Amino acid sequence: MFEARLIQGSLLKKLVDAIKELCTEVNWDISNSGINMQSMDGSHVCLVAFNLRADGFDHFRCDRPLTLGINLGNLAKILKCSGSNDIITMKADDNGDTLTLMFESEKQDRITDVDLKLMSIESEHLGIPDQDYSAETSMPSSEYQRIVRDLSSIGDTVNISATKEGIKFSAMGDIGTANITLRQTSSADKEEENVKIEMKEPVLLTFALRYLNNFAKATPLSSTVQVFLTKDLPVQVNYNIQDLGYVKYYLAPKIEE
Amino acid sequence: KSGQSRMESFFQVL
Repeated sequence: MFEARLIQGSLLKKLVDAIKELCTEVNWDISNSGINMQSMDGSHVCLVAFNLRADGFDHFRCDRPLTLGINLGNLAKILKCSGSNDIITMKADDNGDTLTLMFESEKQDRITDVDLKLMSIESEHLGIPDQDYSAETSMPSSEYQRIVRDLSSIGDTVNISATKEGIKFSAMGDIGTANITLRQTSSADKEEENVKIEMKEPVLLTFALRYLNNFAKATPLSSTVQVFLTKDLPVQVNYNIQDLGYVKYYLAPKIEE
Repeated sequence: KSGQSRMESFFQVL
């Protein structure tokens, strides 16, 4: 059987909210090392992956590897029944067709349990090799959220370029053009408020802003985000979930036809 | 004119 207890249950709610619009039906792979998911969106333009480590849970038990087919929209509806300070426990039997979720209030004076019906889902798994990035940028997640939101009011696509000047985001639309350049900083009070840029080679890639905006739904999970740009490859946008794991998004670039 | 590429163009389906 599988059983996992998370004191900070709101993280699970935030994670599901961060991915449910891109992927609706997904497989969660459970093993004694934790919970993993990898899924492409319906149009196969982007890929979402998360990892929740077993040691990030307050209690984690998995007797043998399980695949749970989950409708994320339905899971999100169920998680709406949990309070923001609730402790969440998930349980599934080895051959069961439901995932049981239990929400306990902080004082443990209110307990909700809900069974979510599981599904059988056919999904493709992509092998993503370790890559040598052209440029790696770490920035406050609120900064990333603001850039992609602001540029969405100018156009549908963004050119992202890394040069010795910094990282430049440029959007072009019917009403005009906009450029936002981020330079490396070191003066912020907290380390995570700084922008860090590590560039190995200049790179320029074009992406659909709609997806980059969707990735910003993970902002509540982490104060920082890492953006990896690689020549002629999908951009990778990483949010580390403190003491628990990560959610990563990959977006295929727009290419000249 | 630029077109949208798909994930399978970059990573192998296992």
